Amino acid sequence: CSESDLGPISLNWFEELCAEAPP
Amino acid sequence: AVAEQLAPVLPDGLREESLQLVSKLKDCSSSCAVDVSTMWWEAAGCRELCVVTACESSVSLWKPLGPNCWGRVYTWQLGEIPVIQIVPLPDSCNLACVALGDLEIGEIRLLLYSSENDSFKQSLVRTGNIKAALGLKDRRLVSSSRTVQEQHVEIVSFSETGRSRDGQTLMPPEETVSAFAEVEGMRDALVGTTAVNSVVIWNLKTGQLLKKMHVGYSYPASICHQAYSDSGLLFVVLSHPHAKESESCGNPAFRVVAFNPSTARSSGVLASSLPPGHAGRYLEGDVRGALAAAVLTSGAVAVWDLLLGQCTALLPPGPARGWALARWASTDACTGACLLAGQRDGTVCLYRY
Repeated sequence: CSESDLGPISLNWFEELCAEAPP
Repeated sequence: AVAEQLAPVLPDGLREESLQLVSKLKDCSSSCAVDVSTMWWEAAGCRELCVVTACESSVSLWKPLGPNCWGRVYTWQLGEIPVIQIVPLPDSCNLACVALGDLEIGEIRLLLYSSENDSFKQSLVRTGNIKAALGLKDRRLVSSSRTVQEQHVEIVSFSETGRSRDGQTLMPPEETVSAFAEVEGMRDALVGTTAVNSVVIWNLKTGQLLKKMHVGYSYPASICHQAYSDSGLLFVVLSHPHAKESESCGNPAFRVVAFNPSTARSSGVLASSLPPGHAGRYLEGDVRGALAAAVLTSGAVAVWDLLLGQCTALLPPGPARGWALARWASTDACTGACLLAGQRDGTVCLYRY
């Protein structure tokens, strides 16, 4: 699968989602 | 003398991998085997990998006595509520959980051995309308339960002696959680699949629900088995027990789907389909690392390498009755993979893969 299929990829997705999600 | 080589029955003549029968055990008192698993058992300073078998009313622990010789160590009697499944606690010793209920799980019990006073015990861990349960590393158990109004997703952790410690609540999604999977290499992440075909991600440390991602309509009624995080993507191994064969998708037993958790977009990576010319479809199965095994409606057990998307071994149904259960054993890294294949009459065969 290519990046164009899946959108921009972040290696730190877990930390970023934790920062965005409600506590 | 008892070991026999069962080469994979593949039409293209692939013989790269095979399943070697190591030993066989038979529970003569059981007429209906429900589940099979493994459990580390340590008594008198000796730690051994034992086999755990479940029938409707009891769970038995079997230890190896010698080549192709197993002795029953203990049987936990579980009363009137039927056993539905064994819920192993990975990396634990002297502990396993068992789910009981009629049609759905109504309670989960902890089965344990206390080396201090050389005794076997059981204790009630959870009751309710339990939809899914999974044993996690570090002696933890996650389960989802549902009332008419709301869903609870909870983790209970056990001490080495089996005492329940303070539990933790995970934020529930709106939809019912149908299965859980740990994310390899990410200690604080847990994924689940839901009844409306989404994959959800939690932070195990904080209980936060981080993301909900739809699997896609081409992969109906997905059940998650395992997840890996790599290069910014989340790879989830899914099975589709209720899927019908289609011309476009063939007859896959397992699929690896890549999710971008940042955008919630997904893309199929590999499908592990039934061997060509083999009738039937996926019934139930188990995944460990890159290996998947499943019982098919034909009564055969198939093994796939999920990295190749190829069936690498097949156990034919046999002359009498077909296989009913296929589980990967917990093993040391040095001993390689071991498949437990069970028949409904209580016979369990151990194969080295």
